[in-house]
Amino acid sequence: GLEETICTLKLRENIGHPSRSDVYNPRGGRVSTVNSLSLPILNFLQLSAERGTLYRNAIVAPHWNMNAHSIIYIIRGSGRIQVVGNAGRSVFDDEVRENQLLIVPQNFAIVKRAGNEGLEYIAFKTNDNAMVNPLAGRLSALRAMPEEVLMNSYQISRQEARSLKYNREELTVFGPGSKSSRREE
Amino acid sequence: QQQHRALRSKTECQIERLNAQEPTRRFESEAGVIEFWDATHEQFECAGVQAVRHQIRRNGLLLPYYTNTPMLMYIIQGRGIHSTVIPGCAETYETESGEYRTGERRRSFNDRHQKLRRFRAGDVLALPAGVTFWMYNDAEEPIVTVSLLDTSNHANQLDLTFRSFFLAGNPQRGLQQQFVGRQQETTMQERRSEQEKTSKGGNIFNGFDTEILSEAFNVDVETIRKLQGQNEERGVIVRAEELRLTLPEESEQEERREQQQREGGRWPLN
Repeated sequence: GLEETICTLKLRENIGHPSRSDVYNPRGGRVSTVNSLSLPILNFLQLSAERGTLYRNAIVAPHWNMNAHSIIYIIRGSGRIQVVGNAGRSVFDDEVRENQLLIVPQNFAIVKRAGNEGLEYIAFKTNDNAMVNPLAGRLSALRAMPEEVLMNSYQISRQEARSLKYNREELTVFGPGSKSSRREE
Repeated sequence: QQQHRALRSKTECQIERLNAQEPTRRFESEAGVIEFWDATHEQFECAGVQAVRHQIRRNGLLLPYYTNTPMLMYIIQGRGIHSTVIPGCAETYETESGEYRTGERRRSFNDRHQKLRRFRAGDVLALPAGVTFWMYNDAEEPIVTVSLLDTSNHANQLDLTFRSFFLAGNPQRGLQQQFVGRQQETTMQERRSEQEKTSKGGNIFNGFDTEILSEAFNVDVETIRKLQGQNEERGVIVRAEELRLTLPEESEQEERREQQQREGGRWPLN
């Protein structure tokens, strides 16, 4: 019977509490996701969500959503978001603040950077197992390519290729760099 | 997607006559050519697909890019190396094996990357949407491929237009667009205005602020400018001389050669 399956489906999952975080960087912030693996009903809905808390001047690694659109709502704080479409066209480059909503189409590249008060957001994604592809950090697309491919693609030295691949060891959420700290001072 | 399909069945698929098509758009790069079929033709719109042909000359590197559609590529001619960069997968290829001292790992700067694969004529390459892909021609013969781009595939949540997102180079510069075959003035004008609209573009890094990227990658601004490829004129298939890539079968061949030398040429000849 339905009462054994549909009627008892789990419909709720808290992703707001810090202890539930899937990604945590004490310098940068935390991110929690809910998808059809953690909340199976999302398989029917074909939707998922991501809750992010960025500390002051932290950066979410530049990335693109491989299989979903992303609808970002700013819960608290402010920050700067840049979105780039195909052909490298910047389609959004602005400060965002509380109560604003931004739609980022599938495959468009995005970078988020928190302002001085930090930034909290919820991103709804139009796939029950939304996946991102980072451009920087430990899981970046550049890091997965041979040095020689980077050297020839960008006409850079081996040392520059190595620094692009290995200078940022963090994942997903990056702490503010030395430049941000200097600006703050 | 269902709406798209329903719309197509009502409008685009009212076909009276089918025609064999040839590519109508041609993009020249430093080390190759990309040709597209006319995606606005009713046959392509009805099927919800597009098609592209690549020609990559010797030492040509098709720069890393991803698309909004899954792609099935057939290798008509030539052989080379390709890689699909899958997020989250480990960098399982190293240029040399790591060396260990007692209790500590010796510091080394061996390159590490995801798996590289060889391909040759007759192969079909299946490339998922949104996954970065590059290929290199390390042979004498030019590589010729033909690919199907399934714009109506459920993996594409955008409209039915094929889009490529390049991680390197400057796709809008250094390319000469030509129109061959079934040309119409109106189509040419539309394409020209489309090209003009996008002429300020580049690779996806070009759309980001240099300072933010510099911070994200933790590298200097000068390196980021090169990443953005603002002065790049080579197109999307570039010449990469002496690209030394580590592949297992080559190492095995080397081992076999060394063993043959050690055994004084006693390696059985077939």
